[in-house]
Amino acid sequence: TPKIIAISNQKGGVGKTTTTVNLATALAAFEKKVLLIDLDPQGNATISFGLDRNKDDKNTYQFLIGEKTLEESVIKTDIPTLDVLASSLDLSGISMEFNSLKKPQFQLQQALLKSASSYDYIFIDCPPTVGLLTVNALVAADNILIPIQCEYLSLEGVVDLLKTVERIHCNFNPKLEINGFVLTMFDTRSNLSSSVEEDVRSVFGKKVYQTVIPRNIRIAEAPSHGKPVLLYDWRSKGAQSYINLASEFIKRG
Amino acid sequence: TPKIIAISNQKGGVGKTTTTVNLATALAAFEKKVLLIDLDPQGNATISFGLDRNKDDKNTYQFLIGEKTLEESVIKTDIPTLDVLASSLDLSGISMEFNSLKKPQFQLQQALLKSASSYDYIFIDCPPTVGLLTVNALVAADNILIPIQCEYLSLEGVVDLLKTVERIHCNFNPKLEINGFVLTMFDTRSNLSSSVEEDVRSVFGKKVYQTVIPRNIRIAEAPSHGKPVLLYDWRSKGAQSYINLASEFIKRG
Ligand SMILES: Nc1ncnc2c1ncn2[C@@H]1O[C@H](COP(=O)(O)OP(=O)(O)OP(=O)(O)O)[C@@H](O)[C@H]1O
Ligand SMILES: Nc1ncnc2c1ncn2[C@@H]1O[C@H](COP(=O)(O)OP(=O)(O)OP(=O)(O)O)[C@@H](O)[C@H]1O
Ligand SMILES: [Mg+2]
Ligand SMILES: [Mg+2]
Repeated sequence: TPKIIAISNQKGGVGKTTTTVNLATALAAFEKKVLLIDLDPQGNATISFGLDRNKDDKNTYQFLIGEKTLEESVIKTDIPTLDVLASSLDLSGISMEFNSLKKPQFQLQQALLKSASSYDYIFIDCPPTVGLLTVNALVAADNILIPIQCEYLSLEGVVDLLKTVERIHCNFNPKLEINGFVLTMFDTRSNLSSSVEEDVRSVFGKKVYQTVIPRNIRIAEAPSHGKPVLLYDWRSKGAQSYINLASEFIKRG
Repeated sequence: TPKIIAISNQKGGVGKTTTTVNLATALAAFEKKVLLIDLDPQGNATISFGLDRNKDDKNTYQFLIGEKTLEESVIKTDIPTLDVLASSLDLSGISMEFNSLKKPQFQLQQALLKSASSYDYIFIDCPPTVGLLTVNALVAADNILIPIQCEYLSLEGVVDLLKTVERIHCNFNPKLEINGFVLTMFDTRSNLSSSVEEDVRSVFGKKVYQTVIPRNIRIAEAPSHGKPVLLYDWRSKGAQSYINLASEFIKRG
């Protein structure tokens, strides 16, 4: 059965989508079978593959409410072993719609349990909140991977996130564990990034990936071409760092 | 009566907090009386002033639920004409708590209407979502100011945000208008920023501030010193750009 990883951090703009898209692509390049679920109504992961956000018949929302099976909902990308469950705007209505259900937190977990699938990994890109969508991802997931931007404000929110993870672990999903922390947008031009890295490594030790993702303009340019940076410019420092992250991710098992 | 401005964009990490903190500080430097309301449970605006996020007796939550008056809830900062209504974690419970109220969207508007205050401006820093907290800000506000990071993914979400503003304008707050768009984190090292600027100006024309905020490391460093960049390093390009933004803001009236 597939390993399910939620990529989440309620701090905005820390590289959740960029990490989900490029780690999933790099693992597919290593011939792993990967499903990427875009659970953010903004649909940035969907856009990063050049896919249309509001194709109403094939998307995460249809799958989540049980209208369609997983098979009927996924979109095959240009990358052979990578499928995407696209986002759409109706995802933002989930907390109203699920309000009357007995167990609104378990919808994604239940939908995935019902679907037989041959994926090695399922990655879930989360929105920058801890609302019902992110809770659904954390209840369904085996692991959480936490991107931390190498800036001060990003550091402050991590403790709150860990409290949420602990709460989900105790009340809803005892198998949820922290896969690790990934440092993103490391800027060599200033001491700020290295002092954040020092802080994070001293607090979280081995849980922090050795691979650090540098700030790299090719990463920021790639989404406007509808491609992961690995396809847009695989020689760039940004693409190479996600390839390294993928091999470290596989080694950690 | 004060002019109320919500600073909002559901895309994460685009410079909402940085713009709220530094625009408010620059206006106070021009001797305007300013209140900054931190409506984000993450409390990044509160942290940027070196204030404690979970001081349970003086904060936005106490004011919002009517436990305390505005006078009793605000914190005076080192800057003479700038007060802060600090964030706390219990803000994240608002959507559950207000669920049973007849008009949950109007709580902040009602609380502000009841408070006699002598501020010229009230700025509200919003979280990266369009949940009940942001809706409360948009219902209470005269204007919305929208920061747009000079990157592709930030551009994609603006259309969704404008639909939300339109919905709030029609259903809850007919006085809500767009104050303008502010381009942030402009990076001179690549074409990406200038092509985003071109797109934004061609679509939104005069609504886009002439002042563009450059990517500037002193801005990212300032929060770790608990000070707005104007106090941390007023000579920096970052600080100067927020001073220019403040004078353009006053001119636009
Ligand atoms: N290593 C990097 N170098 C340069 N730019 C990057 C890097 N990682 C991400 N970016 C850019 O920074 C912005 C924020 O990244 P991204 O959208 O992945 O963050 P996020 O955490 O998913 O945001 P949100 O909170 O809105 O979901 C995007 O414009 C992205 O292209
Ligand atoms: N012009 C700039 N130059 C360099 N760094 C900046 C600039 N503006 C903001 N930053 C940094 O970028 C990060 C994101 O900015 P900020 O937190 O203000 O965005 P936000 O939109 O409020 O995020 P969120 O969606 O989490 O509320 C912060 O670490 C901030 O210090
Ligand atoms: Mg994202
Ligand atoms: Mg913020």
